[in-house]
Amino acid sequence: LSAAWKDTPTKWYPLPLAVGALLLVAIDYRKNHTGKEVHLDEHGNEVVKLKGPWQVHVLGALPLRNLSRLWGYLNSLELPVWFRPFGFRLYSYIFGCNLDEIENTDLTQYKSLGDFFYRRLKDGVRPIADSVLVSPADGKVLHFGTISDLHVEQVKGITYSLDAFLGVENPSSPSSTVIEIPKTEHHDNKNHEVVTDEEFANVNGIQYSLGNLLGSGSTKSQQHQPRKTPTSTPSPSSSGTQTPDQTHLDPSQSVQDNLAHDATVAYEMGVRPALRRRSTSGSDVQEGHALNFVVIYLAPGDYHRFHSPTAWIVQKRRHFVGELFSVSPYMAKRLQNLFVLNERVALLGRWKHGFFGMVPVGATNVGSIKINFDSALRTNELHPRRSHPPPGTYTEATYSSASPILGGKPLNKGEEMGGFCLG
Amino acid sequence: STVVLVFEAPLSFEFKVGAGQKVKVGEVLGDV
Repeated sequence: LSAAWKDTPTKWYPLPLAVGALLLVAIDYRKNHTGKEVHLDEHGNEVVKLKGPWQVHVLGALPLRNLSRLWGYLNSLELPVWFRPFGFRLYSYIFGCNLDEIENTDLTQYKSLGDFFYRRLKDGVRPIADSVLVSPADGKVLHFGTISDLHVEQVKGITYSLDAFLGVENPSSPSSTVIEIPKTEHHDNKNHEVVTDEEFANVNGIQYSLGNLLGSGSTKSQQHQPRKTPTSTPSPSSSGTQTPDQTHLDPSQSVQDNLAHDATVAYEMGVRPALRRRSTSGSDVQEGHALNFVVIYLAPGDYHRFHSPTAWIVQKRRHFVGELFSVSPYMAKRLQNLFVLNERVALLGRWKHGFFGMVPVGATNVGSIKINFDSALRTNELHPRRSHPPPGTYTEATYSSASPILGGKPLNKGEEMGGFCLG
Repeated sequence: STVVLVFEAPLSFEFKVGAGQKVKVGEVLGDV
């Protein structure tokens, strides 16, 4: 073998023309029949194409989703206990992980590389700055700026459509499925409704003046007491006897407490999302405001959980099933529409300055995206070829049931939201 | 993996980071 390896001369010769022609036909067939060239909607608003140099097309021909799933499976395999400290230290050395800041410093407790990859950090190692917008993740700032003409700049000179990235409001689209996330708090879902400033929220027969609840003053010490109308007295128990404990567990009282709590949260955030029906596409920017964007890239050695970058309310999420190209700076510079083509979860809502959206984008090695408060979300799922949803379509879930007043899931600045998992 | 933020902010909003800069959770990205 050694002699053959050393002595056998390398002889280059051209491939037959037919092989090259077959290759081109195969590439063209794949391009036209596997959804790489896609209309986002039937009205022709946006067309997403796989554009880039030949390296991009070679990558596009690979079964990236299956590779990602295989990668995830391999990294979920339990490693021998004796190997774990050595293996994870080697990984940390190669990718620059700081083992001093991880929550569980006993490396034998991480069963697999996937488990180690999704590690937690010790409390206090990531202090939250006193600023309106902080970093949601460890990583490198790839690009940032102001969005003009609803186009986001991927790299200098290459843009993609904001509508294609976040999705457009089109409830009639057959590809858009609305899922109501089950609420986790004690609220009366039947009586939840979006109200205007002048209206009242009516829960269990008790009316609340939202103006009073949310307050318009400038002091946080304002009392947020619900106003009970004379006609809305809760009916007494049919048994006619109530112990003090039972009175304390009165559902209407619980709802009242939750409403008051939500109102306080909204007041402190400076957000009044449920008061007006407004688009969450980001296209209705107020006068004197602008749409901004920032892209943060997480390298393989980085802490892979993401946190809330500000105090805001997540009203809905849109899960776009797409490809799983690498999102490294190398690819971002070469593959146009990279962030529109890839699988992603667009979390849309509002903060005190208006629209706010946060979009974790998956990649080949980290195709799974977890959202802590959304157990219904399933990313990087195996789809049979025929039922694979075309890129550009999404399933939508609303978080309105999380809080009747806020109209979504409130998040504090720095609060852990979810993360990326291997495969 | 990547996290993209898209948000509305007053014109006075200013990014406090530079392209290529490494950031960690909780560090300032921008301020009004």
